Amino acid sequence: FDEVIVDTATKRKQYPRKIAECVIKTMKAQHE
Amino acid sequence: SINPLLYETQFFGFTPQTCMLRIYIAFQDYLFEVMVAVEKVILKKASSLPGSTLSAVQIRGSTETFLRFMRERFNRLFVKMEQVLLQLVLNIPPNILLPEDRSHEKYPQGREDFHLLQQEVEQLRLRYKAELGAKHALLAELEVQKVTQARLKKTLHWFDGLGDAHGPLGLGEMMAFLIQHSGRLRSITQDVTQKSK
Amino acid sequence: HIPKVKLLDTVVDTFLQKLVSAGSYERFAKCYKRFYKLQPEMTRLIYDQFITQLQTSIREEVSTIKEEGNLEAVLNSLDKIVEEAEDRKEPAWRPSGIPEDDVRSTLIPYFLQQQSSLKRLVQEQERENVKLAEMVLEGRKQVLELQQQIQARKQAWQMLTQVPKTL
Repeated sequence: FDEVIVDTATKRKQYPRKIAECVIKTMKAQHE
Repeated sequence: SINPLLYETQFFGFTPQTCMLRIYIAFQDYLFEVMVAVEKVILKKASSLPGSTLSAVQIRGSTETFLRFMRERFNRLFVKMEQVLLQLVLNIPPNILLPEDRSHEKYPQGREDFHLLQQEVEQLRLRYKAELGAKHALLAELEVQKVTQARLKKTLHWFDGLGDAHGPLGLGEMMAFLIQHSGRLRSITQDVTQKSK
Repeated sequence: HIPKVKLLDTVVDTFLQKLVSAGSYERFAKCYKRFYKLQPEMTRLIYDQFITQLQTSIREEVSTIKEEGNLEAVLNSLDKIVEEAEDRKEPAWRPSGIPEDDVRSTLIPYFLQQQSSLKRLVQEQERENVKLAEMVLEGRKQVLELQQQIQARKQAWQMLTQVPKTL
């Protein structure tokens, strides 16, 4: 349970930024 | 119900409960270790006393009595310490938003708003593409116009080479003269024809 | 606001003090009564050693845990975050448990940025295209004029070519 909590919380901390980076990259590529 | 303290875990990178468990186990281990050391020293001392009747079993009994008492107090005190630490130290107050979640403060938009925004961005992209297309078409026509105008000017220039619309200098007068006298010529011709009949 | 690091140390110290006062020398001597009767001074020495060792070990453990989890820096940064949010009382956002909902807000700033830069690009392009369109219209006019001029010249010459025939 503890591992699941840490794993979920870590994703919540890191993934939004990673997803945002991907979205920005996609936007830039589309623009180009 | 277990409060998984997810937001705290998101901040600390570990669950506060794990941290407290880590502290509890470490503290308890030290209590045991120190008690073992105490018992060893007492045993050693007692056995070195001349005529001492104190046995290892008795000493072990004393140790267990003291340790049982200490553990009971230790657990009670630790529960209190854990509550304080979980409430005041390893805790994210409810009004706090972690830095990585700052966007939620400014953009609480729901699903619809987001899709609307995405659609608008898409429409803007299409409009931009259309404008770019228009630009290329306009530039292409300007290019064509440049060539056409050059060709037309060249034609005009060619005409200029022929002089003005009335041809080279004097041709106009000559033509006028011819035109003027062609009428006379025609009437003379007609007279002659007439007379010859 | 008491800094959380200080709070942590204070709470651990309080815990230790209470643990030590619970495990008093009297209690210790009472449990080791036989040995105490034989060696009271030694008993006192051993007890003091016991307490010192216990406190030292527990404090060292706390330092180790602080180092392992970089707890001092983390707690200080949390103090800062709490301080910055001092003026906000209402409960803050928390993850909803639906990732796609939650990630949306993260993306909105970028879409808004995209929206404003595209708006600007479209406006710039529209302005440029208006100018280009004027140039194209002007160009078309000029082409028409040139064609008309040529047409006029052509007719004039054609007229001229008629004359010899007439003659």
